[in-house]
Amino acid sequence: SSLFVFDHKLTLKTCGTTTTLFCLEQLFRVVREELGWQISDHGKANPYKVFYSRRCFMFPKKQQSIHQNWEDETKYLDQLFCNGKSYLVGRLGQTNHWSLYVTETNKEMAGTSSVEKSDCEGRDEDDDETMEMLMTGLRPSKSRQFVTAREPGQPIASDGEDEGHTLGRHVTGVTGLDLVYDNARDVSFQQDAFAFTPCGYSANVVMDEEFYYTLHVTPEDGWSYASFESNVPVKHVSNGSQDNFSVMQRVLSVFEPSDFCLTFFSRDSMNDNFLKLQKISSNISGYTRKDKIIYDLDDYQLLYLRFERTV
Amino acid sequence: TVALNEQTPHSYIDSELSANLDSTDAFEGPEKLLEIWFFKSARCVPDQNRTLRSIDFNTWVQLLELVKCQVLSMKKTEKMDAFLLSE
Repeated sequence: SSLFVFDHKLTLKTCGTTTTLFCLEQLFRVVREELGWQISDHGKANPYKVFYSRRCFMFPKKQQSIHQNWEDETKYLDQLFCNGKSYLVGRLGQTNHWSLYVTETNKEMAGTSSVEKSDCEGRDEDDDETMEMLMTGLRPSKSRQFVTAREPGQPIASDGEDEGHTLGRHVTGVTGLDLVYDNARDVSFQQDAFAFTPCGYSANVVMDEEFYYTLHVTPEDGWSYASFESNVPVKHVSNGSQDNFSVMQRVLSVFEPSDFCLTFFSRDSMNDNFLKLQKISSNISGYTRKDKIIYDLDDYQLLYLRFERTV
Repeated sequence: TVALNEQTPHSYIDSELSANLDSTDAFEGPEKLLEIWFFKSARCVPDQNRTLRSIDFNTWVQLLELVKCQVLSMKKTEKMDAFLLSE
């Protein structure tokens, strides 16, 4: 699981039987009391924008409380937020559909700053894109890379470094997960990876101080799963030499899943990567496309693609 | 390509939790993903001295307890704080 905190937004991604939404009321209290932010409207929170999403669970009955089903989650969210909408993306009745809750944009929180919006490389700082890949049925030979032999309870080294982090960093290198992006501009690169015991892997990678990609892997046979989520602007860090199709292929080569869905959010409908990903043909090497859905969500565009492995 | 050069150490690491965490009973990979934009951009925050990143680390720990997550480690960069969590 991971949490990314920026000055103005946060991203919380949690797996297992976590109770993600139960931090919201306390979070709003902290924001109100410690930061003085007025985010309420008629007793409900009304921040600039909220997204909550998940692929359908493999074992929903083992989830806790409202997280056992999507309807209860959205009901809870509706109690807390103004103007939320719920979407089921993918095919009903399939075990791999994806659900999304999104609030209407509160434009009052967009500010009136007249500060130049483009940075020195001409990148629009207000542009925003997020790509997520959710993969199941990992190739067993690939899954094995995320199984470790260490035992819990090992002594801690005097320098504070522990085996889980050391092995995590090792796994990042061995699998090539540090090479997902071509860093043509030589931007800063920091990783925080952890190899769980007996198996499992999580990593946060931060590039250029403000962009992240995060990976979470549960490699157990029968319900193996891996996720990749990124807000790294590929064109920016690669100096235009790479696109998200290439990123997708590199991630696929690490896991070789039997099934995966890709979601891509973009604030700008003319976003280069959005347009390119839309054009992915129905067959990419080793995979057949099963679904392609485009949503126009207020001021965001969402592309959803699902593929199954053919070989 | 990226060179794996760890120039920045962890800002926080819970070595005891890291050493003792056992994922044997873990299951269910698919994550819940929550993203809250309080403002459109960092420039829109009214007081740059009071932002989400001003919130005390221990407050985040308490918020994450409600989620049933613990902080394994954290790295601070110029524009964001990245927490790696248990589960």
